Amino acid sequence: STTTEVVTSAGRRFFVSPVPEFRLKEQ
Amino acid sequence: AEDTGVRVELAEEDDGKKTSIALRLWVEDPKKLKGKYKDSGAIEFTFDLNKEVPEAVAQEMVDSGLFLDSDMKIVGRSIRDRVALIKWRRERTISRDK
Repeated sequence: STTTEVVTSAGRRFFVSPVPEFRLKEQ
Repeated sequence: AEDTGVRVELAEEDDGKKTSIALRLWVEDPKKLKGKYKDSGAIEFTFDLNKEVPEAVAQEMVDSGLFLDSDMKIVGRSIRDRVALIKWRRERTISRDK
């Protein structure tokens, strides 16, 4: 999996993964 | 809601009951950000609709290095807009059911 877990000092978890192509606005 | 260049959407279906809900946030238009944006990807997190403050979550994203300090406000506002929409939808559903 390409998801990265980021745990903050406050204990919150962020799960970061690549944005699918179709989600990105055309530049 | 205003187009902030930052998209926030539900990462799960809203059952209308849970106070803690999964959200997904990503940058759709980096040009709208003040800081130089490094592509961190889509960020998934849970948000408590009753207890949490969107700006505090944005601050934690900054502290974690996902955004620059100069973009804290825009990220916070984007989360706030989505949270307001979710709450509005829930209230509408409740009043419709009555």
